[in-house]
Amino acid sequence: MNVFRLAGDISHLLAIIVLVIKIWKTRSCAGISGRSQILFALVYTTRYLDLFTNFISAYNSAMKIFFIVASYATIFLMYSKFRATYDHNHDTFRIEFLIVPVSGLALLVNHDFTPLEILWTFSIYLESVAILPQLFMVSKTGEAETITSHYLFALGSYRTLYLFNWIYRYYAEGFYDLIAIIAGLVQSVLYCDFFYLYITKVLKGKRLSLPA
Amino acid sequence: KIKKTEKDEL
Repeated sequence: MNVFRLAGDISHLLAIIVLVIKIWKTRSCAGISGRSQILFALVYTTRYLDLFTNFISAYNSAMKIFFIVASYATIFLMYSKFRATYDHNHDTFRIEFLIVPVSGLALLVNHDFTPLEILWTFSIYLESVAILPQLFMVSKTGEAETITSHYLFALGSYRTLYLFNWIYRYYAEGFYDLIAIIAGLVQSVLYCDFFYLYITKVLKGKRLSLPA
Repeated sequence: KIKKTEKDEL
């Protein structure tokens, strides 16, 4: 565990907590893409199946369980408890356009052709693009609530911090995983435009709105 | 090749 990895994990944890608290406190999930949340639940479910086969540490297991539980709790809040506030008219990104190619790629490019390994690879690839429905929704409505942009910033920062973690681990331990690195790069690149808007607008106290 | 046991990241 190095400082980049720890900062990445904390950022990831904060993102998920911010989202749940935002929905709970405002009693509304307006502006949040349910489709991205479904993809994230699928990401955690397929990646953390090793909870049953492989124990790494109490920290590792606790975080995995928290991510899985929080992702399903978010889906429950969006599609059940606060369903009336869900902005489905603007949440129209076709997730099968992500799931189908990602499934094919996971079957073709993986470290080992075994069920758990393929599901892990699928989750890494899917995570890299899972935010697209949310970013699509923001671009469609042309704006995001400030709390939603904090959520997106924390979620995007997490994988970017992991990139530094992987650079560190490559030099310190000789450890590298090309699948995770390439997917992490793609994931971070997708956030670039948002990061720019966040830094130039939200951090200066303005609402995140896109130029018309 | 990365072994399953080396997947200590989240």
